[in-house]
Amino acid sequence: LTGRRPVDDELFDDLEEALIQADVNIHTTMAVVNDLRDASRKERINDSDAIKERLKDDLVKVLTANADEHLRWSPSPPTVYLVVGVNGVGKTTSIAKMAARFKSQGKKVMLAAADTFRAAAIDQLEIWANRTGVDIIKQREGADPAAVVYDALQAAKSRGADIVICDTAGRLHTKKNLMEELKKIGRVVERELGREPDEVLLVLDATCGQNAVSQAREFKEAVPITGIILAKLDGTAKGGIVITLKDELGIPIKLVGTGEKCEDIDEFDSRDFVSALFG
Amino acid sequence: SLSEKLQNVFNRLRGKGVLSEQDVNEALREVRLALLEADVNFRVVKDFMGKVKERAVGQEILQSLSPVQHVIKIVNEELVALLGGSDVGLTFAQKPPTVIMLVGLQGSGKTTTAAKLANLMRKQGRKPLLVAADVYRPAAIKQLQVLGEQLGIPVFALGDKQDPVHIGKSALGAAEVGGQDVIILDTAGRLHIDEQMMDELARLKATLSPQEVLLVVDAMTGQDAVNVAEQFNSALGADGFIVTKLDGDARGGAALSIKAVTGKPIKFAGVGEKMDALEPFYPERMASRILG
Ligand SMILES: Nc1nc2c(ncn2[C@@H]2O[C@H](COP(=O)(O)OP(=O)(O)OP(=O)(O)O)[C@@H](O)[C@H]2O)c(=O)[nH]1
Ligand SMILES: Nc1nc2c(ncn2[C@@H]2O[C@H](COP(=O)(O)OP(=O)(O)OP(=O)(O)O)[C@@H](O)[C@H]2O)c(=O)[nH]1
Ligand SMILES: [Mg+2]
Ligand SMILES: [Mg+2]
Repeated sequence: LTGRRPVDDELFDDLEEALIQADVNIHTTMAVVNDLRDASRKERINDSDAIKERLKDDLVKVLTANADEHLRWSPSPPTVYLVVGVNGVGKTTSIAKMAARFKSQGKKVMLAAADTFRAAAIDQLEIWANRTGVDIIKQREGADPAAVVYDALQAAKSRGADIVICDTAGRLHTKKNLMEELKKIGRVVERELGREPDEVLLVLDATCGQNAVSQAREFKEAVPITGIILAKLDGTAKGGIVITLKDELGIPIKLVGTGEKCEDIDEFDSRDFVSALFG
Repeated sequence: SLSEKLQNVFNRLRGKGVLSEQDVNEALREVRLALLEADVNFRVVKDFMGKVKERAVGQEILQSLSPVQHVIKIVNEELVALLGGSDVGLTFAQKPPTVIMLVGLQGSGKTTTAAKLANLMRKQGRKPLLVAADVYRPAAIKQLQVLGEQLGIPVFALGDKQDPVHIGKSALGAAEVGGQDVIILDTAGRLHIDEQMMDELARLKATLSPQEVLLVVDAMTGQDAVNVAEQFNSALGADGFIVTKLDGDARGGAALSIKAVTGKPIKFAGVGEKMDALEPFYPERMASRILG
């Protein structure tokens, strides 16, 4: 895809191949490339570089249209974030990164260790709380996660925390009882705050393929997803499926994870992201 | 479903009598789409469709009375053949201990799978020893210890200030003293492009000479599965794969991709978070899952 070449079927096939290999959904890919083909004919674009730039512009448009890409802060503290997603995607580590970032911005951060199921999950978050110098509310393994969140909200109010970030157990979106548990956690937050959580962040693994669509759909059914954290973008996977998530479900990407340290988090930049799809 | 989509294609072609090569190609396009939707790697799909086309554009399908069944039969047979033999067990050492090393990307399910494997080994009458060689992830050692405790299986750990190679080597001695005959080594998740971390695995393998180096792969992995499998395999020589989180609804095309590009067998399937959620890998089940 580098260097000047004729604007022919082969070019569009190669662009299609690049998008598919970046995990962009095949139907999204075909729609976008077909629009591009039509535009190139109508506007008589015969410069392959211009075609490629046009494609990038189209994809950036999809990602940024009506997208609220900033993290919300409530005018009435505490701000509350719920972090959710399937197993092993990077929820706990992403929370550590957000904690470090907000702390450096002078915020008083509190973490809720509401993964009361997985072995050493509480220990893992506690180590991060200690490393980043933030408060943590936890109970014993096996406790009701909604009770931990409730405790954390009370503690946040009484201690004057600016933000509470709730870790939850990884759960496959196909497990009805686990999704019901998540709904319950969401309701507890709503009841205590008198509003929905300020952010419900779905963490996605950048190596994930088309299943991300099913994940996002099911999680959105259970809790009001406000944004995506795309983790592990420091690998070779491109995470292109988020284009479909934005296009079809309207979910914006808010943050990207770029490593395992607590500073390895960035705000999502659609232009950089789209360029990297073709890298 | 794929059979419904194929039925639509062939219904449109029914008035034509005998199907031409072009008609069959139209049907095969649906198969290609299904495989890409299932996360099978782009170039693996290309090679695979080449094989299918060779068989499909023969006389048998062109005059077949039930072309849908015929296409599905060919695709299914080719998938099962590619996904490989279903009872590729573990290789055990002539003289114990047997060493099994689990490797893979971050979060793929190694620690959980290590415990499940240890559980399986014990059910088979062996004496497993779990080894906590992840010194990087916060509470990784504790995670393995908690699982070991739940199972009543010993966990060898030297804390997180030691070099994993030293931990592995010491574990061999510990197994000898403790009378364990299968050592299952949990390693830290790492990127295939992280030279230093991949080198650590190479040193671990050189020190321990494991009978099995198993790459643990998440069933929801997309196109990148090929890169990961190729790099781990060329750096270490994988003996096989374990595909995890198959209890979800990921189609699991990554399984086909990793097998196709490395030729190494998929030995087990992780199907849940509990310690008994480990099954042998069944190619027929995987094939119909991928086809949707
Ligand atoms: N390379 C890389 N690794 C990451 C990133 N984010 C998380 N990880 C690693 O991914 C693994 C899983 O991270 P966790 O934070 O435990 O994931 P989780 O979603 O909380 O997992 P469960 O609670 O078990 O569902 C760990 O080894 C992390 O260090 C990232 O952006 N890049
Ligand atoms: N549903 C389901 N969850 C699984 C399966 N295997 C592992 N998990 C979960 O996936 C998450 C990650 O598992 P780990 O064993 O911590 O993964 P890991 O590869 O050791 O992670 P790192 O050490 O950070 O690289 C945990 O929440 C596990 O409970 C599986 O087969 N099915
Ligand atoms: Mg976690
Ligand atoms: Mg682990």
